[in-house]
Amino acid sequence: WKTQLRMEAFYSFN
Amino acid sequence: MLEPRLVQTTFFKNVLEALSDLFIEAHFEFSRTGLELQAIDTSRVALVALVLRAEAFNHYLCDRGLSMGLNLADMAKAFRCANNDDIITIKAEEDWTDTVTFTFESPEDGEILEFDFDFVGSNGVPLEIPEYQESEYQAIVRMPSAKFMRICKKLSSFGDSGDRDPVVIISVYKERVRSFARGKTGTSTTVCLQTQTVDKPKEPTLIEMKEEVSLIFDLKYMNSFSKASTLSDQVTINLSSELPAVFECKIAELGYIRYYISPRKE
Repeated sequence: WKTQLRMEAFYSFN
Repeated sequence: MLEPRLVQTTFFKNVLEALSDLFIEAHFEFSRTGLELQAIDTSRVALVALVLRAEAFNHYLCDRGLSMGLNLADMAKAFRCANNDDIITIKAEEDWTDTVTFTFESPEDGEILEFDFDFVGSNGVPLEIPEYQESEYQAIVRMPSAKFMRICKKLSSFGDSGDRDPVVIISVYKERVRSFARGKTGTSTTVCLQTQTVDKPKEPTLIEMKEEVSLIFDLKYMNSFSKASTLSDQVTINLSSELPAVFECKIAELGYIRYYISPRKE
């Protein structure tokens, strides 16, 4: 499997 | 001063058991309106948000906002020591430094158990999670949580191929939802059709589909959510190839728990 998308791709985090 | 009190020890036990599988620490935020908990897993592909309004507590006192990071494994251990009918009081004083006290009171045994938890992590600003719009999702599935748990159990007992993280493929097409996992020597598939029968009006499986969608998830995330889903009769699954999937269970009128899980890319 290719790498899973990380949440940073969707939401902005500190 | 913060001093919420509640008697739903089993509820918190279940939440912490489910969350501590995946998330190391969580950000707790107590405000006048209630508790908001957020956590993100170490690989940063899953996020959980729990909202519990003040009315969910038997007694709720919070005269100023308080944020804290807490270790979920330690909390789960403490809650395992508690009886299911204990009264829990969460206490942080006005001049609080970096600990919060959880007290478990057993009226039957006349026993009081106290745990102080040190704050961990940044304790800082909560994550910016936008309110999700159902209209943005390609498919929405609603089903009884017991059914969802059964499916996850079947998939996890079969889908461990041993050599890599087990995954599940969830597909929605033609008013049906298909869950697929590959094991060592075969595959397991569960297909659920839309149901809304007169004899079980409270337990329908509803599938709203704008377009067909098929996504791959790590089974561990599904398993954690299925444990948390015991908090509610129904689960809602929002699927899109462009957004994190949202797995939600509403806790009566008192709040919700939502998992945002990013699908794997094929």
